[in-house]
Amino acid sequence: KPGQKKIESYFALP
Amino acid sequence: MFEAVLSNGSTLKKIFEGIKDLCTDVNFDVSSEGIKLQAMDSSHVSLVSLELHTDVFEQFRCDRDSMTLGLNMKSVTQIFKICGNDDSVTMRAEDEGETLEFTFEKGEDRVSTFELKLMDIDSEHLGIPDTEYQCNVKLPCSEYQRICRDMAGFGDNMTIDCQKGGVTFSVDGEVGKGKIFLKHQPNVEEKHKVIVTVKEGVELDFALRYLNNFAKAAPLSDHVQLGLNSDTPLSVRFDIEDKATLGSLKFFLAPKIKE
Repeated sequence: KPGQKKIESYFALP
Repeated sequence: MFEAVLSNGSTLKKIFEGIKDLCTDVNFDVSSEGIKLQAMDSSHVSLVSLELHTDVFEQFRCDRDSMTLGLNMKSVTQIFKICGNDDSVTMRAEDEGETLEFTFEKGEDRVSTFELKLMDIDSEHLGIPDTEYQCNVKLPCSEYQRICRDMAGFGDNMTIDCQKGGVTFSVDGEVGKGKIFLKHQPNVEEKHKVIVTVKEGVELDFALRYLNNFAKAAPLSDHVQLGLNSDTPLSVRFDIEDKATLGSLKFFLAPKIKE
């Protein structure tokens, strides 16, 4: 099954 | 003190209905610019970002630089059951208060008030960059809602393939595979318009469970806007009453990674 990265890995913490 | 009056209370009701199944507790970040909210679902694969500009309110007052109001979504949606479709809503909180007061009014005949206990919610704010998407699709909310609902009957994931001329939504499940093609249709009446803008074609897979969850915000506007870039989260954006100046409710969803 294809996986999914966490949304945090796309949007940096400011 | 924070005080905001919204003559069209159903707007807030629709916003909460749109996010209640994704997030359990959320922070309302209030400032003189309006209200913002950012929250992730429990699996951290999607993100909700709400911006309500002061223009959406008839009256808006926030005396402090910022106030954080922690809300339990289940309680808020319960409270908004009190709110009739034509009711105005007033929200009020003292600077160091422990409650957010909601007042629902229809004329002067019927006034309901509820004081909600505020929560302390730990949440990290992510930096969402202003992204220029390779593909933008603007389609009627009813169409988005219908596609996600129909496709969920056949599989867990949906592929969105956006190319010049149109967008294809497809699903490959146990019983077979199917697709729905929507043609770029800029010259039809507003409610049927489909606008597909493509710099470079993008094809990505997404979990239908989340796409269907986002569709619960469909009553907020007539059209929804999808933004796609390869290998970055999908953006699903509902402008409040179709006016970006009033604010927007945006959802981001991480794509499925193909083996």
